[in-house]
Amino acid sequence: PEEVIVTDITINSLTVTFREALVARGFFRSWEME
Amino acid sequence: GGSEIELVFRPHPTLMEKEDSAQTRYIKTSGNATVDHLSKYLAVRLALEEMRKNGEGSPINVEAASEKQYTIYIPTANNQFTVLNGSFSLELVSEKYWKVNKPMELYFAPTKEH
Repeated sequence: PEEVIVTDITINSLTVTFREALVARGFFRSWEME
Repeated sequence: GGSEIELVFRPHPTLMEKEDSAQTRYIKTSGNATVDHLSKYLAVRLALEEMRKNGEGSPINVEAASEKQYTIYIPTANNQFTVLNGSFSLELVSEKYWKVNKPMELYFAPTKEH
């Protein structure tokens, strides 16, 4: 499986999760990169 | 904020030096994340990568290095780049500026001090 970096960021008590992939292929739901 | 936002995140083509973080980032997050969250995320990721390169890495250093500020831009008509308000949610940005069903393209550059 491809590597995905997961990071939580909190600003003003709102924490959101970012997931970053090194390659787009298979990562995006709505659109495949060329 | 239940929806998920997909982003292709790149250095600003003219405001960033070529060797600065030339990598395109593929990111998913929740729609309630704000532009400020994304800016902070970028600062943390770049600080971590810089420290890894330099063989450092204490949490205190990451905190200090990630204080660097970044401005986030979205491409608009005629090859212009619009600065995004930090308080906007990414869902709002998508509805207001992007509107198409593919990952939203955003650009970043260090915030200019005035």
